[in-house]
Amino acid sequence: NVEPRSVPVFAWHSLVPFLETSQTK
Amino acid sequence: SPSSPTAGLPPFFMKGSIIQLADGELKRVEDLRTEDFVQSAEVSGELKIDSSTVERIEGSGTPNAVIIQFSVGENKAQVCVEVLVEYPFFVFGQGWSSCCPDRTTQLLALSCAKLSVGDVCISLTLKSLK
Repeated sequence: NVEPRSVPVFAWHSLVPFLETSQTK
Repeated sequence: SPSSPTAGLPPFFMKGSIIQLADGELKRVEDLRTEDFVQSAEVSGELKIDSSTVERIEGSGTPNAVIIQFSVGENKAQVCVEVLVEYPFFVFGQGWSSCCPDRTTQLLALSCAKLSVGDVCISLTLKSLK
């Protein structure tokens, strides 16, 4: 028997950066 | 693993990766649209979409990396991030863009436009942050 492989699912907010003003140069 | 083709890049940018929006809908990373991010942020309640304009792109001391200066949100806060040249950002109304689209496509199979000064990228902040 072959076990079905689970496909990873990623949350939408992982794909966009958090740009916080604390990083200001 | 250093031998991974996506070393240094998160796995979810690989073409075909399954992304779950805030309403539970599943989409492939290459099929995401501006509305998907905007609507997901509205549903989430915790997160706020900001418009981050690329002000400057300059070389970094690190090989294959650049420093991108953004003007973030209504306050136009200046934020610098150091990223790999192939790192994709989502530009409003345009889609995925990186400083080196050829390299992004080579490593991730993700089609990208060239990220340029003046492009407005999607970024996030926590609503609780003032």
